[in-house]
Amino acid sequence: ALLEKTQEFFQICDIEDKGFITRRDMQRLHGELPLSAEELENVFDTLDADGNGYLTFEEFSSGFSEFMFGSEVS
Amino acid sequence: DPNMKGAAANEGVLANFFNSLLSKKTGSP
Repeated sequence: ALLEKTQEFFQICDIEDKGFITRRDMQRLHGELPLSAEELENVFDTLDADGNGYLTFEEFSSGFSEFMFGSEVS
Repeated sequence: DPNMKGAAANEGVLANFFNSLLSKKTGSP
């Protein structure tokens, strides 16, 4: 179920179905989500662990599971 | 530790982001 959710969210961000999310895709969420452009940038930077400017599904899902489980542990 | 502070702030933003996605999802039919 968690994987399904992750895929759904990834597709919300990856509108063009490229298989990855760019900073630009993230900016497009501004207006759809109650987050400022700066906050979306922050999210992108946090999720883009290797800092190459592309968010892969692996990076996205690891960020999501960290949010689901990591915040509870700490 | 300023690094820890930054990480905590980012965690909050991440939580915000995913919560928004969650509510967006559940909010739509």
